[in-house]
Amino acid sequence: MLELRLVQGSLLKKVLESIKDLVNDANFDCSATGFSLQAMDSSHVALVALLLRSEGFEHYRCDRNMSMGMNLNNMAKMLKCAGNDDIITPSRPMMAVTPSPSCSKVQVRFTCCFAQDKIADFEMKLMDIDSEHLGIPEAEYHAIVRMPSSEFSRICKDLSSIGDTVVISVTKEGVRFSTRGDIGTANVVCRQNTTVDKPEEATIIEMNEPVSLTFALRYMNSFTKATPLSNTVTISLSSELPVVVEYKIAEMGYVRFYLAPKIED
Amino acid sequence: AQNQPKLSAFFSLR
Repeated sequence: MLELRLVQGSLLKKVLESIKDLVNDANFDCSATGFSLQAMDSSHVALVALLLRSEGFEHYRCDRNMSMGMNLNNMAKMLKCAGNDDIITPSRPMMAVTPSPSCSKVQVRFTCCFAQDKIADFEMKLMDIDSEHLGIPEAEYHAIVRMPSSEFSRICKDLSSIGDTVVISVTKEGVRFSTRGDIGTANVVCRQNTTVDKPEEATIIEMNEPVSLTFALRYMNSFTKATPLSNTVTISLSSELPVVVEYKIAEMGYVRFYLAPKIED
Repeated sequence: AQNQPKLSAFFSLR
């Protein structure tokens, strides 16, 4: 038996929007502690790990561990239905997800907070997905950069109009994002900056060792679709380890993206 | 030239 209710249904919509282009199908793993997902993109270069802790739900009940395979695009389509009506407040639907006893379908029910006489039911088919789970050990990172998520998003977008890859380098100077393409080169340096009005506007750089790694911008740009989930993003870098780009979901958990660095032949 | 390794080069399958 799984029942969950999320007052901020918009949050689940944002989560789906952030991962559906990277991963087509994924297993949602439900346990008493919460709702999680780990899935790789089709080329097995990037991975998304999602955690939504049970405490973050208005109501959460999961009697036995279960895994629900879903097509994320289909789920995003269904969740979009909750927000397409302009009269009912689209951004705050309540949501309940109840798998049927056979667990072959999942019933997604939206109830709008401000028009409680309207209930929309959606039933989505579940799928059997043979997904490979990777064991991700805790690691010490050479450098951890926390910066405004909108700034990171803008840098990735700007650089991808010039080159295909980004070199992220952390030194005492700050964090440098560089690219190179047919038309020229681009460098953006962000220095540590904690003298801001709001804490979410700060750029904080923790560096144990200088580090410089190259990544495909296509993936970085895909990760930045999670920007609406959090004002800040944390980028953890270690030489010869995949980068972790983390968006915290307030009081609930996180979406983490892992991306393997490019390596010189 | 740069090579794009897969994640399995860094993490093991569980």
